[in-house]
Amino acid sequence: GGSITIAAATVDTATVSDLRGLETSIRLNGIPQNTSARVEGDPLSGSQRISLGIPRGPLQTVSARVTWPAIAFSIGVDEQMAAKVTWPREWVPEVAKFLAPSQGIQSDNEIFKAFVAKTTEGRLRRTPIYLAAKDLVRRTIMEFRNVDSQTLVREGQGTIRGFRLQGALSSTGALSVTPGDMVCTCVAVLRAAGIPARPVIGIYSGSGSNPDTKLPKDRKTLCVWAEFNLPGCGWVPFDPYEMRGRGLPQANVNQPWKWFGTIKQMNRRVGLAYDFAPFNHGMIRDWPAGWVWTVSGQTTAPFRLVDATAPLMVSRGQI
Amino acid sequence: SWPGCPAPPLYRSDPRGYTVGLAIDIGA
Repeated sequence: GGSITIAAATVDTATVSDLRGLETSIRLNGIPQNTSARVEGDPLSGSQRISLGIPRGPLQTVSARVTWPAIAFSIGVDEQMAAKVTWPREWVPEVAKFLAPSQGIQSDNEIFKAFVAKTTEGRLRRTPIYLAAKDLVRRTIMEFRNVDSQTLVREGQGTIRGFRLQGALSSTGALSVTPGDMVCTCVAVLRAAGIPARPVIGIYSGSGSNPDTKLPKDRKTLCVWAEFNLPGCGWVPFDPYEMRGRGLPQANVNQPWKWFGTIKQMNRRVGLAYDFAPFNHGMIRDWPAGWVWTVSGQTTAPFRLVDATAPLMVSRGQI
Repeated sequence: SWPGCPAPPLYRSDPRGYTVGLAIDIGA
């Protein structure tokens, strides 16, 4: 008795998903079952929740497959216009919730407040929000000396255990971090600066022939990036791991930066979740993968359960 | 236009369609 819960980003800057086209199948002990998924939440709120119920009974294995149609877009920012956006008097509630600390993103810790104060030298509120975010992200990325590109714990045959994460606070003192840790830390710094920000866990299609990415060229996989809110405009995506290197320390903050805001490759990524373990009351288990299970209403089982995730992404091409 | 189109200065282009999802296995 329990459930599998998956998040689907429905409306974001680079992703539009339509859960009216949701298809699910489930096998218990290898035997196909008639089951339907429950979809909760308003698609226009930006995110919906897909729940699959697991009946009570002695079970060795549960296999579920959930798919839906989505569109992904390339993204561009008009840098000059973005730099004119002013700080809001108050954030709208849907956005303001991404100012609060969350598991793995301990933005209320003094270390992040001190980092923001030192980096902005008291000019934060006098700097346009877009330029402030850009420089804070750059300075955060520059703090990391060693980045381990292996952000996923893999099981082979295309299946994934989940993201290798220490979270933002541990990452500030770690010898080596992962791209997921960089995302958590950048989001923590932006939240500490009063800018709503969130991680995005998504599926990547493979880059085809494009050499300008550090992600695999030839296969789909889970990926993670971050985004922050530009008041009245929407969420601006950026990928700190891709931004790293590429002359970042010397880059002019008034010029476009690769992988910050303007990302051609975003049409090869579809966002799923804004939390590594969504809808789990802030609990992140060992290696999260953007979805969660419960057993008998608990997020911890009285015995060892192993889960594996395979991203599914079939391209229907340009539309 | 597609739902939730961002307001300027953010712009979408080059849409691609996908069927996305997850295949999940849980075992004891």
